[in-house]
Amino acid sequence: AAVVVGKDEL
Amino acid sequence: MNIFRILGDVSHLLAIIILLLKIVKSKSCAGISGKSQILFALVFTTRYLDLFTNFISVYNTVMKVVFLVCAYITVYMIYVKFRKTFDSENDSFRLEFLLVPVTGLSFLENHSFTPLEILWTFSIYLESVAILPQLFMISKTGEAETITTHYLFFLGLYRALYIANWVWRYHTENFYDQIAVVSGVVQTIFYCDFFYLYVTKGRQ
Repeated sequence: AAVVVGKDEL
Repeated sequence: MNIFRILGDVSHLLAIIILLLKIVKSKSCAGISGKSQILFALVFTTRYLDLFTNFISVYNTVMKVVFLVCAYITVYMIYVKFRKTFDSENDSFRLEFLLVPVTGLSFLENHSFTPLEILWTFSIYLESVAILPQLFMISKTGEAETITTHYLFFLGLYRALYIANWVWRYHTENFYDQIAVVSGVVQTIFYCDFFYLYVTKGRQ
């Protein structure tokens, strides 16, 4: 799976 | 944005507002751990520094600002405005036991070794344990006001919904953030015992 940094989450 | 994420955020906001209203309306912060609230203010401060560096959405910015403001008002209510009602005697959890390992871990295990990224990671790890002084206080005194248990219920619900959100995002967007997911699962586990008591005792 692609690892994406989830900065859109709170 | 999926339904779990929206409901998770609403649940988080509700928890924060319930706590704040309880303190303001009763003019008392009895039974509330000031240390947990300081940790949550620190969590939001170190995580939302990206407010200054990049814009994501109006929703994102507004929610971050609201969370930050509410966290600091709560700390102000506990340590300044209603200080006399604050049960500091029973809020005796040693913060260094959380802060030292969390700081160390955020330097060791992060997405990239940059100041903002380390602070973001620190906030994720710290949030997963920030409720412990509150849970410790409840187990020490052996009591919690109903409204405090509602606060904890919505805080735990928010965490559980975020896990559902990550499962959803993993399947639909191939999105996966190991640091957030592992910490989130750890954090949710801390609420399980409380959830059990909330459901079984709450009905009596």
